[in-house]
Amino acid sequence: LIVLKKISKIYKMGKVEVPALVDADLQIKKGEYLAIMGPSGSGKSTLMNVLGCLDVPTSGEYYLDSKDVGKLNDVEMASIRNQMIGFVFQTFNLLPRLNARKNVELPLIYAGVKRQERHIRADKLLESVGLSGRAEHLPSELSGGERQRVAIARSLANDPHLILADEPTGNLDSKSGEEIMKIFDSLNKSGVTIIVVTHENFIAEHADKSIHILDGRIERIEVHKK
Amino acid sequence: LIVLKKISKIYKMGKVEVPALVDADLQIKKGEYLAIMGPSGSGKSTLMNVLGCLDVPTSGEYYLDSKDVGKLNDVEMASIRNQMIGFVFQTFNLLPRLNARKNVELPLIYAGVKRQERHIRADKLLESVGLSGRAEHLPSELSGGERQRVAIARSLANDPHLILADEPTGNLDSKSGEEIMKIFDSLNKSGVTIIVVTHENFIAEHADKSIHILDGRIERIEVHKK
Ligand SMILES: Nc1ncnc2c1ncn2[C@@H]1O[C@H](COP(=O)(O)OP(=O)(O)OP(=O)(O)O)[C@@H](O)[C@H]1O
Ligand SMILES: Nc1ncnc2c1ncn2[C@@H]1O[C@H](COP(=O)(O)OP(=O)(O)OP(=O)(O)O)[C@@H](O)[C@H]1O
Ligand SMILES: [Mg+2]
Ligand SMILES: [Mg+2]
Repeated sequence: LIVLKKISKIYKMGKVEVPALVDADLQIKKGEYLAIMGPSGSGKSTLMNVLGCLDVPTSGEYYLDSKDVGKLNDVEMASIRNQMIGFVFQTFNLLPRLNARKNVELPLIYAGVKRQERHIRADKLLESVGLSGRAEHLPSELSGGERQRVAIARSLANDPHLILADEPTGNLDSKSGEEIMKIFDSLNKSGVTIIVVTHENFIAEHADKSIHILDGRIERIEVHKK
Repeated sequence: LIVLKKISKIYKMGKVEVPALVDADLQIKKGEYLAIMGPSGSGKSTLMNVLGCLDVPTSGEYYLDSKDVGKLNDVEMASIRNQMIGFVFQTFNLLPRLNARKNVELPLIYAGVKRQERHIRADKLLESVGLSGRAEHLPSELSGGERQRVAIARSLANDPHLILADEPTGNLDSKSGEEIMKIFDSLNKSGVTIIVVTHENFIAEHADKSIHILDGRIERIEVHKK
């Protein structure tokens, strides 16, 4: 499904270069379950943003479903993203003026789903992440972990083939975190490819493999016995 | 240092009441090291915002250093907060247009510290949280965990007597998280009172005691053998 060849992302700040990602090579098969681990600032989110077609690498090639992403224009990129990928941002990125239900409905609006069905699917997703009593709350009227769970529910709205979750349990207690992982585990069993960034080992252990990143480079790949 | 008597915080949304905190009673001595734990949405941040004089409770009394906080006006509240309390927000709350160093200098500007000394203290604090190479980066040019560490450095700038840290390690790998806890541990040894919200047991074990919150109520207090 995914092939990265020598992907680099180097930020230029005045005269200084900040290598966020250097020469990343990675192949991910359909239906695989991968964890990305590494110290703070090592390049995990940068890698996720390239994988999610949200950021353009400085150099290197990225093939998604055999398409060369570097050759796509903005419209094609956006349509692949909306149809195929569910993204959970490390900073949640909820729209502040929409309540929890409407934030979850957003991908369904882009996909042209009718209003009544959108409501039903959004409420079901909010219930699955334990937020049925909070559908009408604005993001500012939710706790940190509740906002994170709205972001998770939103990423699942369009039945994506690929889920990219950047630290999906960072603000959650272990019980809420395990409930989210159960959702990811069952989606993976049904064939959804999942890539999750985490710094918690007990979360990474749900995956088939972990890659460890250090200073922008993929240092090693660890296969889990499951 | 801190006495809470029957503190409640009840949000009203239209006709619905959302009890975020109910009848919280708590005493914290000077120099104590307390962890606050509980599920997502249980009221931890609400309690921290009351303790940090950032939010007014619906009912109940709060005495800080023997002063009745409920009777203070905004100017007195702000001056107690700036002089006495270092607050690490769950959402970091960095100013987006200031670089890392300037965000850390902010409390020092309010305290009237001269420019050169501010620079030196801010750079020292950034070094202590492992960010010496990132002083000129804007928040948008930092990783999630790096932003969190800038927020931690900022909370220590004014040598506070009381540190309130809401999930200070949520976005950090365990090594970076342990480095932050080492800073808190040594500040506590020098007499600083520390209250930390966390959902990670290995973080809570640094404290003398943990309180467990469930649905807005303090359910139990656990003393740690250290
Ligand atoms: N402005 C508000 N209006 C209505 N409800 C609110 C508001 N702010 C918070 N709440 C509700 O109050 C409850 C407690 O929120 P709080 O932020 O204290 O939880 P928390 O324990 O910090 O959770 P987390 O671990 O997820 O950060 C939550 O269920 C939340 O939905
Ligand atoms: N826009 C930018 N300009 C300059 N440097 C940047 C920019 N964005 C990120 N960086 C730097 O690139 C490095 C990698 O950032 P990235 O967000 O990928 O790290 P991360 O592994 O996700 O960290 P964390 O676990 O703390 O979230 C960081 O050191 C950061 O300072
Ligand atoms: Mg990150
Ligand atoms: Mg909170």
